[in-house]
Amino acid sequence: QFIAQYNRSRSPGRLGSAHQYKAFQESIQRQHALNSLPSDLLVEKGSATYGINQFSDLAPELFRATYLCSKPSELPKYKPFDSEVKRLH
Amino acid sequence: LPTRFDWRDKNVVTRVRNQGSCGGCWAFSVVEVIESAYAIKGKPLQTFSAQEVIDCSYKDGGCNGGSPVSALKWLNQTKTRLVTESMYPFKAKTGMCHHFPMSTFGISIKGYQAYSFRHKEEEMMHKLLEWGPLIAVVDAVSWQDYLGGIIQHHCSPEESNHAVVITGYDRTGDIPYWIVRNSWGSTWGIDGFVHIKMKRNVCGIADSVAAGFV
Repeated sequence: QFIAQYNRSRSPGRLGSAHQYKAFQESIQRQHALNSLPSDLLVEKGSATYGINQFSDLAPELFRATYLCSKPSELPKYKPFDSEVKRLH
Repeated sequence: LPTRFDWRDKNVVTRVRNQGSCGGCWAFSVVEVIESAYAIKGKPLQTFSAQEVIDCSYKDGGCNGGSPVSALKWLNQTKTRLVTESMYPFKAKTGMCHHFPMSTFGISIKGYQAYSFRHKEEEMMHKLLEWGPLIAVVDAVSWQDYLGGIIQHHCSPEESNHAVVITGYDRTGDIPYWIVRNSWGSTWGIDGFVHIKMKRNVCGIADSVAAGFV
């Protein structure tokens, strides 16, 4: 289903490589863990759900290296007064 | 403040994009807030070129990564005009910076603002309405597996690594949440969007926030 839905047609009937297949299996385990909150955490209505999507055949390291490529900046804390003064200037 | 607000309802948000295997989220976030700022001014909603920012913002790393604030600083200092997406299409790889004649349509920014709103998400809501959609840099490691719903756990405010755009918020239900636009295509998440719980700086949503003005 994953191969058909996400057009992974390199090797019909199987995930394209052993790495991808391993990553896919690990994704399923990881998603199960993400969906199972510890009992001490309040499980509120509307909580996020995790499961198979287009990134499920990527190893986490590859996902991070490919898609998570932005850096935060050291920014001043917002102070309403400062902003007003700047605007008046 | 209204209990629910989303700039999409004002028709000032362009379609969700897909950055493919290019780490250019920082450039997409910058271009997307400028598109919205331009449309909020009453101009036609149109898509501008993320590829131009990827190729030309020389202090950033193209498809290897960058910072939205650095790109806004570059746009503001150089007054570089962003041309339309059709003039400078997305290639999903870093290329040479193209320059266009002055006769080519493009827009430059008049300025930008960038702050940390940690512990001040109420103020951030005001700024969303005042400034337009906001850029935020968040921890998106667990988003690899996200399908839908409101993210409340499984991400850190200390390890921000991905630039996105906040288009709105919703406080009508039990859990108030930010409405956040991603650049991983419309098949990811909730039609390309993700919902993040408000008020506790979940995923670092309030730590690195910016807006551009046209």
